[in-house]
Amino acid sequence: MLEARLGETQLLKKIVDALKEIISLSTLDCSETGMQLQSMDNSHVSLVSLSLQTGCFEKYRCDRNVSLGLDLKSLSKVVKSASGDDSVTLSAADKADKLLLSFESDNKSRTADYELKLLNLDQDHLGIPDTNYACTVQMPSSEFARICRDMSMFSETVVISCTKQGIKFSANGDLGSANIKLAETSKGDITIDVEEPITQSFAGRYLNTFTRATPLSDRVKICLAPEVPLLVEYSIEDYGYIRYYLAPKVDD
Amino acid sequence: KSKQGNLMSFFTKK
Repeated sequence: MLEARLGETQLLKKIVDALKEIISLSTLDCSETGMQLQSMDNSHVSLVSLSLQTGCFEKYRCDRNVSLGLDLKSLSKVVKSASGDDSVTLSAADKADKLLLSFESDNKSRTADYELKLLNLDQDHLGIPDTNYACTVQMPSSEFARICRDMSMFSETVVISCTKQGIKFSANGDLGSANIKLAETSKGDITIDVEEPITQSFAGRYLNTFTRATPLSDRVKICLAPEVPLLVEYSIEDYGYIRYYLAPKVDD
Repeated sequence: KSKQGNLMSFFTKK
């Protein structure tokens, strides 16, 4: 059976918020090392991958691997009903058809139990090859969110160019054009590692959706390589991450 | 002109 307790429901709320705009149904695979989830959006343009190692949990027990087919909209409704500082325990039997969520208030005076029906999802798992990225940029997650929002006013396509001098985001549309450049800073809040310069185009709508994960981490890592999907990674409390992959736009 | 790429051409099914 599975029993996993998070000290604060807030973390689960942030995770669900970071997933539900991209995917509506997904399988959460639980094993003794933690929880994993991987799903593509319906148009196969982006993929989200979530990993929560046991260190994310106050208590974690999983005797036998269990896969939980989740409707994220339903899960979102359940977590919304809890207060952020409640603790939450997820439990499921070995061959479960439902997930149990038990919320407990700080002073233990209020408990709320929900049973969520699980779905039988037949999802493809994709093998993501290890990639040696040409450019790796780290910046405050709020800065990335701001840039993605500002770019989307100008065009549905965002061009990202990265050189040793910095990373540049450009959008060109009916309104005119927008260019935002960031250079590495001495205090280390922006770091730019470049093996070879790169320029790629991406759909800004997806980049914007990825920034739903901003509350999970102060920092975001962006990795680019030629002919390879963009990787945008938010770490989760030292013991997990949410990674988004986005297929680049290609010359027609 | 550019068109949106598809992830299935980058990643392989397990």
